[in-house]
Amino acid sequence: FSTFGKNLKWEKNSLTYRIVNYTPDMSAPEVDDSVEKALQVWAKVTPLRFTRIDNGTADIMISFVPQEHGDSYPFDGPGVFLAHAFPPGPGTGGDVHFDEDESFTFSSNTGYILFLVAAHEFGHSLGLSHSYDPGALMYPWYSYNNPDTFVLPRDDVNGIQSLYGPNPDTDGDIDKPEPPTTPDACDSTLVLDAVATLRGEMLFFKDSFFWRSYPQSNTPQQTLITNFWPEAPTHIDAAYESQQSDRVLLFKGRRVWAFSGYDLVRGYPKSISSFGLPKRVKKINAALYDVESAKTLFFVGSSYYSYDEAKKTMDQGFPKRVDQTFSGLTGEVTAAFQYRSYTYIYSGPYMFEYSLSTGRLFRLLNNNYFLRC
Amino acid sequence: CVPVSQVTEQDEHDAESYLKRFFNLTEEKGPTGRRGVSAVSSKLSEMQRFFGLQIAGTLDDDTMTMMKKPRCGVPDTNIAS
Repeated sequence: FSTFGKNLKWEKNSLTYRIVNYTPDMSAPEVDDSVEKALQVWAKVTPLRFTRIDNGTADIMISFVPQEHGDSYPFDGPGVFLAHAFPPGPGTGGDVHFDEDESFTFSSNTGYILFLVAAHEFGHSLGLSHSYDPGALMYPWYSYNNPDTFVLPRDDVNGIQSLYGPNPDTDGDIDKPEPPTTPDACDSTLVLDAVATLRGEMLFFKDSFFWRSYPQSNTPQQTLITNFWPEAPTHIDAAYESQQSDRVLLFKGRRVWAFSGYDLVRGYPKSISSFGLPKRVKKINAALYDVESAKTLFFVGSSYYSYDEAKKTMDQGFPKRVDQTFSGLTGEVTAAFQYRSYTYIYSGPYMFEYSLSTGRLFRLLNNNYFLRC
Repeated sequence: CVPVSQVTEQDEHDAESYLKRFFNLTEEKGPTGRRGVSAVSSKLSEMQRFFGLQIAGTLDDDTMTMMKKPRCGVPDTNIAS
């Protein structure tokens, strides 16, 4: 998280807010409710309390305005900027402006959910700047979240409490929902959901995030899966790059999504039975594409299947037991990929390095070996 | 091979506007920095680092795509001033 420095914060815990005007995109009660809920996101974790006034000047003045609107930070029409807000202080301090040219909504998937945009902007009104944590509410990009199940992420809680402290009424309350945290590449207990290559890069998936490791750069870059593939699932089971079709395929439960670049391929998601996997297979644990044979191995429990990418059929003689081919691999496979002719199989917090052609095990490494901790 | 990026003059103009708005890019005066790294290039690297992109200091498809994503209008560099 980051703050605006110079200790820009309110010197009082009771703040007033006023909704100066409304957007035609939503009913007035929907706007009222979205704003109130967005303020409560911050009140829940601090001593801050918010009171609405309908006349005069409030600490936080909220308005919907288009283009140039008098504060020398013009909006850009329907486009990139959704809203902005000012750090705590007198006058425009704390005020929030929504770009009237954007389409706001109460809860549907079409348009930007006003609650989410408002909760972010109120973070600025209270003294938070943007966060580097891609899972934080204070990350600059808008990303969809279900407003009914939203829980303020840990990074944002730490940020706002660094300014105002915890909520004295609920601090220590054991049944309040645990703030979600963003996976840490250097957590030695990290168990990855899936690993795949993508045009020479490596992608490491965990929960709603993935790390992209570029051959030329030192540190893998973490981002939300939906930042790149808005239609993609999170908490996936498996992933692989089909170099045959120049696509990345993501698996979750009985379904598979195929992406070409940023775009979901027409006709996806499909059922995994479309590969010819038996109907009884409810999910796959891992998938890897073998460049040499142009076969894809699907790992299911302690067995694996072989799929011929060229013929688009399952190979005969499968499933085989994993430990029949991969010596020393007795645990469940959690992820797999091939890189520079080596085959890497993840099982729990470990990564096994093999030669697929000989089945020989070279090294036993940590899960975050490629994440360069 | 990865498709050659089609960075147009318009893209460069848009990128400079984005960097001015969000990463405090100021008009370049006089000779570029000692290492010849232009202000635009170092601000591009700053943005690419912030958003988890490949830190190349040059405008590529990924970076242009990310500049078009809906976002908050508050700058990303510390704006205490």
